Amino acid sequence: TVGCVAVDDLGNLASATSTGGLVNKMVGRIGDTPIIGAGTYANNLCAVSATGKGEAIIRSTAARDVAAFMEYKGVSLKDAAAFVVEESTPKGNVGLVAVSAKGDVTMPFNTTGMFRACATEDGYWEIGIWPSD
Amino acid sequence: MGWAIALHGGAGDIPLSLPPERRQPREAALRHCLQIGVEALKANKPPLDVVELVVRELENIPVFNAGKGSVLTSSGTVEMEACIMDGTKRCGAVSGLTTVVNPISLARLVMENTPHIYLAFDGAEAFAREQGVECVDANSFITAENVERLKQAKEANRVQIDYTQPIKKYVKEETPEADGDSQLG
Repeated sequence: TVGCVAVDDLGNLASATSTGGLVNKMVGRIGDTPIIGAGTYANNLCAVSATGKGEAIIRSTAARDVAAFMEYKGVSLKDAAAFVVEESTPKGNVGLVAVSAKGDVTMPFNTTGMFRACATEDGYWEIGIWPSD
Repeated sequence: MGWAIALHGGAGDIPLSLPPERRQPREAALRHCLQIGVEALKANKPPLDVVELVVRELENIPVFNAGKGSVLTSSGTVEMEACIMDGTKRCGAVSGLTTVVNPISLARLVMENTPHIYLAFDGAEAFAREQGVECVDANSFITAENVERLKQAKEANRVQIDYTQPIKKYVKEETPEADGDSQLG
């Protein structure tokens, strides 16, 4: 699975995710990627793209939950995404990247690793695979 | 407030022992795609164009599980899916694609050129032809590496998430235990 989220300096947001699915999956099996609110979501607060075990991401509506925590609990992007990844999805199953309309970025995951990269206008950038990177 | 971008190439139990010859091409690909996205944002491209541009690039890189590098179903076929959405909640999604080179661009065409959100399988393939997006023979998505991964997964009787090492499991006649979407298997 691959994905990208972006926000411009006017706060416009977008998310895109694409995948071949699971190795050895049943023919006709649909994963989280095309399910709005599971593997992919965007609204006026944030844009989210998730990856990992599709069935777990669908059950937890992971991408929508990040936006919902921001919307209804008023928490930051980082805290909302951390809660979804650490508390409301099974260990070893989920990673996501997300940006907020304010230009924040976060890339949490509860698997061993996630191929990830990010950059912000104020010069921060990161490319990594494992947590220690 | 300023622009920001983040991208991923999949998550899973990527072994810490991943050899450099497998790690470095992926890191280089992430750097390359990040650069493309940053330059597009600096050129004031709309975020919708930026995420489509970056995911198209990632789909064309065979080391990631999407587009060219898609993993195989239990029948040895490719079934690709994609989704795009913007902050106004406009969105498009496709599933069950077997010949479309860049599924993410077809998802965007569903969003922009139909009254629907999601097209799948034969309908999505027919829409692709109608829209004139690039299509190739289904077999050209099947790489030797993915055939090997499928073989390993079948031997371990598992489905795998990205980069899961197949655990040898000799359980007969059981539906494969879902374990995610492996890629490095």
